[in-house]
Amino acid sequence: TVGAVARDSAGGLAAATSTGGITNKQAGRVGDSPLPGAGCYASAGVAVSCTGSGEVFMRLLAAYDVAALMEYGGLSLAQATQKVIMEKIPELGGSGGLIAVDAAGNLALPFNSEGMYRAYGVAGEQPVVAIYRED
Amino acid sequence: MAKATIAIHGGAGAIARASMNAGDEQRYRQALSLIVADAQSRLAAGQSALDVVTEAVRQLEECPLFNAGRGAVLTHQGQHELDACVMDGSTRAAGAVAGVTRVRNPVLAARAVLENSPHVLLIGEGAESFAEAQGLERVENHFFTTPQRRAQLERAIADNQMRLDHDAGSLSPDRKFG
Repeated sequence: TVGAVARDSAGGLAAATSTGGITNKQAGRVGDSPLPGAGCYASAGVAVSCTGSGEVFMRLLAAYDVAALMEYGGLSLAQATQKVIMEKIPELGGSGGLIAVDAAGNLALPFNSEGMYRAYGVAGEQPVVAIYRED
Repeated sequence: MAKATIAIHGGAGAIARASMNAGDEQRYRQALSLIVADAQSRLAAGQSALDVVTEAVRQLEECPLFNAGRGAVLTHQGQHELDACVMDGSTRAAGAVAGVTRVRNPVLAARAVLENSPHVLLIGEGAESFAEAQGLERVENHFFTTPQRRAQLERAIADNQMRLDHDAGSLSPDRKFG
C-alpha cells in the first residue's frame, strides 16, 4: 500500500491511497484503501492515508476516526493519531500505520509495526526519509 | 502562515534492519527521497494539495518496490486487483476505484471518478469502462507482476496463508505489509 497527504500553500489538504491488497487474497476482497473514511480521508482539518490490516482499519473507520477525535474530541493531530494507531487498531488485533497532516501543517507518521516506509518534507527544506522505528 | 507540507508512505510491516541488505534499503530510501522531493517542488511551485498527492501516489504506483500499480501483490488466482482513493479536504470530494485489473494507474482513475463522476466509488468492470472512457492508459494485467511478487505468492500458497505486502517481502524477507 502507498499513500500521500499534503497541505498546500493555500491551506488546502488532500489525501490519496493506492494498493494491490494482500498476497494470496481471495478474488474480490477489498480492504480499507479505496474506502473514504477507512484508509483515506481529508477534511478542512486533517488529511490521512492508512496502511495495515485492512479489515481492522475498515471496522474502525480509522482515517475518519482521526478527524473525529480532533474535531469532536479536541485532540491534537499527534494525540489523535497515537490513539488510533497505538491503542484502537491493536485492540482489534490490527497492525500498521498512517500518515497525516493537519491544517497548521503539522505532520504525524505513527505505526505500531516494526517499520514503515515513509518520507516527509516542507517546501524548500531537505526531505526526511525513514524506514525503521529507530530512524 | 504554515508552510506547504507533504508526507508519503510505502506500506508498514515487519521491516527489520537486520533483515534487509544495504542495497535493498538504499533502493527504498532513494525511491522515497525522489518522490517526496518532487512533491516538495510541486508544492513550492504552488500546485494544489490534491494535485500533489495524486502525482506522488502515481509515482509510487510506478515504482515496483511498493504494493500498488506495478509491483502489486497477486491474488490466489495469480491476478492483480488494484484499489485507490483520492479525497480533497476543501470540498470533501472523493473518488475511488476497487478491483481494477487493467488501469495502469488506479489513482488516476480515482481522481477521474472524483472529478468527472457523480459517484464516489466504482468497482470492477464498471470502473474499467469508466477509466477507458476517460482516456486513461490501460495495460495487460501481467504488466503489474514482478518476479518478487510471483515468488511471494508461491510461498504464500505453499504456506496456505494470506500476507500483507511487507510481511510477504518484496526485495526483503518475508515480513512486511500495507
